Amino acid sequence: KQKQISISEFFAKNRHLLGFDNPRKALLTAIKEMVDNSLDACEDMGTPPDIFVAIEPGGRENRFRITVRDNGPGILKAQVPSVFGKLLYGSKFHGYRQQRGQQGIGVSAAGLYAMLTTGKAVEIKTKTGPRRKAYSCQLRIDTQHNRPDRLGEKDIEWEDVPHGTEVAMELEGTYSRGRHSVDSYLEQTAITNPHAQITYRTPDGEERVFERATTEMPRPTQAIKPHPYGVELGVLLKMVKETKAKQLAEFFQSEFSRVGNKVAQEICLSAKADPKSNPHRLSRGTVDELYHAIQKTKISAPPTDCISPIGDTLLLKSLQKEVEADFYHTVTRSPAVYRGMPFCIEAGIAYGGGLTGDDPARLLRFANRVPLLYQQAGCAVTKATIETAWRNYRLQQSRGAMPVGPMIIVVHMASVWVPFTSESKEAVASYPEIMKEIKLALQECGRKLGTFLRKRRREEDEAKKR
Amino acid sequence: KQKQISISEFFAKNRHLLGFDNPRKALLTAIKEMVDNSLDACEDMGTPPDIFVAIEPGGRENRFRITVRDNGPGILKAQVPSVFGKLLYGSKFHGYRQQRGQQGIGVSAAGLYAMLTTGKAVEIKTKTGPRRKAYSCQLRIDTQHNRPDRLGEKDIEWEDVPHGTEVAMELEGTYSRGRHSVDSYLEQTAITNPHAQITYRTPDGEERVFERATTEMPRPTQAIKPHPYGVELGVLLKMVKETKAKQLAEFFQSEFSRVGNKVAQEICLSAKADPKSNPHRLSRGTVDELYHAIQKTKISAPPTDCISPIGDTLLLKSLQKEVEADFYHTVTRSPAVYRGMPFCIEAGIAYGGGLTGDDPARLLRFANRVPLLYQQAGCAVTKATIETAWRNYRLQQSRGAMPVGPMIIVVHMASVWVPFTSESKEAVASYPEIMKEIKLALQECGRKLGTFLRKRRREEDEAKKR
Ligand SMILES: Nc1ncnc2c1ncn2[C@@H]1O[C@H](COP(=O)(O)OP(=O)(O)OP(=O)(O)O)[C@@H](O)[C@H]1O
Ligand SMILES: Nc1ncnc2c1ncn2[C@@H]1O[C@H](COP(=O)(O)OP(=O)(O)OP(=O)(O)O)[C@@H](O)[C@H]1O
Ligand SMILES: [Mg+2]
Ligand SMILES: [Mg+2]
Repeated sequence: KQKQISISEFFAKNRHLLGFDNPRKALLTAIKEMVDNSLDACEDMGTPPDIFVAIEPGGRENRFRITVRDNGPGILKAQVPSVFGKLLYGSKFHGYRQQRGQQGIGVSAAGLYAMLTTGKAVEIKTKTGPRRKAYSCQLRIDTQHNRPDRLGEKDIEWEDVPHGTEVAMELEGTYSRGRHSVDSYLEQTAITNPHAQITYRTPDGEERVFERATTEMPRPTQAIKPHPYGVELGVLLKMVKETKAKQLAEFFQSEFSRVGNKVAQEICLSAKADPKSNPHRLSRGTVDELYHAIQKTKISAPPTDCISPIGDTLLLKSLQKEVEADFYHTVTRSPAVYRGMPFCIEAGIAYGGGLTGDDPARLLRFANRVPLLYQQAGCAVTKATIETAWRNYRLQQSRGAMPVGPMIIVVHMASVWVPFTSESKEAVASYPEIMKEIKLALQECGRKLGTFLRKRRREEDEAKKR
Repeated sequence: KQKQISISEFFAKNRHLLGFDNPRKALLTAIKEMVDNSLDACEDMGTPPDIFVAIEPGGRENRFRITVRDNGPGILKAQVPSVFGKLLYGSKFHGYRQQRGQQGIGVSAAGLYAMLTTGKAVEIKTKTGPRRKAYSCQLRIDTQHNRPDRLGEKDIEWEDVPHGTEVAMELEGTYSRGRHSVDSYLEQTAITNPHAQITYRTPDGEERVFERATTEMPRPTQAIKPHPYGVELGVLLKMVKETKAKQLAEFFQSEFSRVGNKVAQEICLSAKADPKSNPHRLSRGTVDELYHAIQKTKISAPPTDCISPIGDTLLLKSLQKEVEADFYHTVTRSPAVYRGMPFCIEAGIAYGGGLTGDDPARLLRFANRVPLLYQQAGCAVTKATIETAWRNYRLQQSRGAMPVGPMIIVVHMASVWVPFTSESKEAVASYPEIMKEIKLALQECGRKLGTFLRKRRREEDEAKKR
């Protein structure tokens, strides 16, 4: 009666948790997971991304074959089966630095959905160096054991490419344009990733190219050690058991960021623990005291080279390129912290010009440079936007609703770990520190807009008088 | 660089997915998971549930010790460690029948959160029969390997109890009353579970008893086999490989519900497959044809003895007991199907009387008799309520908002598998079939309310004339 449940069985039944709720959304989610992987991989090796995306009609009605190819570093042959055929397997989960992927689920989930709806295997071709052979492999997921089921593999020549990865699969989907479409995802991805070039072939055979706007790569991010304020008692208990440090003070300095000798001594003193004691021998009670001592000790904020915001200048440039308006303003807040994880909020507004006036303002949400196209209602960005008092800036707004006016609002959260409300990574969870930072960023944009509108109103009134 | 990620590591980092976003919500979620388990367990053995819930102050500020005890069947000694110390382990995931639990995560997640915030083990006491000894065990979760870490165990006497389970743990929490509190959860649980008696001791030492309203147990549910319409190609491919049936026609009859010999022959005929062929030998192409043949074959709806709605009479009685109003109406729709899974929507309205008039109507949401207290914005029940045109029934409603008036709306979804929007089981995903059924149920309530309000208005007008 009692049974172990494999994670891929769990997600096969719960595919809406991964963003495969219906055929229209499934097509977008599968492409998004692959393109995000390609962008992450190219950035890791410092190469401006060249990404090719194709959607072709599949073997039957409502089926499409999708292909994504990149010029990234490629994947080691030995790792390919688990990368594509095993949920909760990847290189990004255990590190503390900003990347688009963070769960180790994305591309395997897309393959799982493809297998469920067409029964067909995922096809992978990858090459890790110019003089190397490429490795080609077809595989499916064995859901009962959450492991890859290899159907075929061989080394092949991949002439015209020095390194890179190509992934193809056939799945059930519905192709359409509009707000929640693949087209819209790629357009918005181009806005926040000006260093990428994306070539896109639609099922009707049309080819669109999103040109690279700059060859300047985003500043590479460095992984940081956990910050003491973010470490819970249960985790601290585990860390003291597993540490290689011989003394307690040394444990604090080597395992955490922002802890030098002075802070380490202070924590031990406040917890009445001996800084020279062996971490492996500490009692649960002493670790509990150390945990509370950390909360009371003044420790500087975590380093911020682990996150890479877009920057208000580049965000402004992208906004001006995509939207024709009378007024623009962008802001990048200085980094903040929730649960010990560094994050940074950026926001921008475009008002007037070609935008229509009587509708609610349009909200574009981004997390780690990835557009969030679904679950707007349950997202912290939306809630913080609605809770901002836009009437103060001369805009209409009824209770519990978006402001109304010819306006586009853009909010971007950059973080070492974005707290999504589900594995489909479509909405940000409402941690109070995050809500506060979004509101502060929007208020700054709102104030600037208010000044502009007052000035414009004054000029209009004066013009009328003459 | 590439690593396997254990499911409990994943949820330790993503605890908001499980409903442990903040200390206030965490206290509620932990209690909810344990009480839901107790209700399920008691119903399984056909015993009216007697559940005791206690919240006591813990070892430090912001810490509470919570205890839940039931008179259920108890848990076999050998299974206790995995039940409480392993995520994705349980008895309910693989069956197709209505229960509160369905993921195999709940109580282990509560234990994980307790360990993370206080470092303390979960304490379990369970007894499976009157003349048996009770088994007592303390354990924590080893998150790296997702397995139980037993700290202590022994057989003990548990005198005054013939059978049952008691679970206790200490965790970080915030106790408060109001909309999203433990009190409110227990009050609403008492409404939809009139066969249960719940004794509740608050941290202030006050004891409340939610009396049993009926000794009549809900109709027991029977597990059904999957319905052919709900089986995807990938699953069908797996089923034909693993079946014990020797012939294809026999495979359809033995593995699915609602398939007799006639329907099985029809499916094979339409797919041009030999009904006597060996299922293990079928090609992927033939299985693809069979999949499409199933969609084209007329097959009756799944059996409904796998779901157990509350019933409009009992729902009406509970509503009348809890809310003082002028008008009541409840409705239980006949069962429907989404992705092959049977479900049934029930709704009720209470209007006027002691209810206040100028606020948006209050919405009470339930899934498999469990109240849903969070994530109202992202829930199918809320969306369907907002999309219902309440103006037709003489109520105020602005675009995209709840109706306004002295009204309480109750919606209950009973299903063999409720599609939640995350593992915290707080909101229902918006499958089109589910949205449609909720709207139809609300429209029936709305029509009855409209008739009542028109009549009342007429009577008021006539009274004024005299
Ligand atoms: N195109 C690619 N080039 C190089 N490496 C890749 C590529 N696609 C995936 N990978 C590797 O495979 C791993 C697994 O990918 P997957 O999308 O399943 O998870 P993830 O990106 O780590 O996290 P998420 O689930 O959030 O997407 C990644 O961590 C990365 O190391
Ligand atoms: N009080 C109890 N009495 C008897 N059995 C129990 C009790 N609590 C839990 N169980 C058993 O332990 C299993 C695991 O419980 P857990 O809450 O983790 O998962 P679940 O109830 O199956 O699903 P969910 O994650 O949706 O709650 C259950 O399936 C049930 O068989
Ligand atoms: Mg990924
Ligand atoms: Mg449970």
